[in-house]
Amino acid sequence: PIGQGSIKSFFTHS
Amino acid sequence: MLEARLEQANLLKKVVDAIKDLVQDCNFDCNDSGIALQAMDNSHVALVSMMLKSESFSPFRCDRNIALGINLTSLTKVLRAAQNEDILTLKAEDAPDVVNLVFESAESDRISEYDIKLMDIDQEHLGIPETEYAATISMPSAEFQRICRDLMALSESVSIECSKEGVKFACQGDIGSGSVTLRSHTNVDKPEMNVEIDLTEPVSLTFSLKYLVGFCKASSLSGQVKLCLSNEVPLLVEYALANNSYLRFYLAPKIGD
Repeated sequence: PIGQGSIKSFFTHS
Repeated sequence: MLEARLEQANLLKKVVDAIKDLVQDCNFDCNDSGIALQAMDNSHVALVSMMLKSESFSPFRCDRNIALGINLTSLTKVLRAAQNEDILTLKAEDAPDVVNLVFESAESDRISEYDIKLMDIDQEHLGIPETEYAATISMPSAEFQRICRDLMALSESVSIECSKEGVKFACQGDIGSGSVTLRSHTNVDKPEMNVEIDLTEPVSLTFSLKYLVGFCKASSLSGQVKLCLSNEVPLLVEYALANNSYLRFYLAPKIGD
């Protein structure tokens, strides 16, 4: 099955 | 204090309508450059980034940074009281408990005034890096909406493959499979119908159609939509507005196979 990535893992906290 | 006057309430009505099913409580961050909003959906799969530049308002005044924490369901209820063509003015004090909205009819002397109670929203703010995307596709927003809706009837996810041949939206489901391929296309008479594909390297990514169909609620804001893709980074779906304002959606790709 294909998993759904989290947007947070791509963008840094600012 | 904040005072921001929009020529047409329609713009804010459409923006809020496009994002209210994705995010519920958001800070509208106001400063002298305009009004910005960034929020993730509850599952942290998608992120909305809105920028309404000060030039989109006339006049626009904001002396200090003010965060207006607003529940979008409440805002929708109040915006329903505005006619599309009404002049809309947003007002708030420097440390506000409420945001004040005034709707003025250009045709009659009717003035409506509403206050919405503000919320204290502790929102994560993410830094979005500047990205040189491998593929940028500009296409009619209605076409993108149609493709997403059509493919969602078959599957919950779509692969977007961009090569020098064009861009292919493909899905596989229980009843079968489907795909739509678009090539670059210039319509001199109707530039809104153009399909422009700017490619530096081939890209193939898979995304949830449920989210894409949701983003397409913004279609009425702009005749064209821009899709920006690079392998293994979130998709950017951008609806450009007048005066360099924009409504952007970022969607994390599906991973694995």
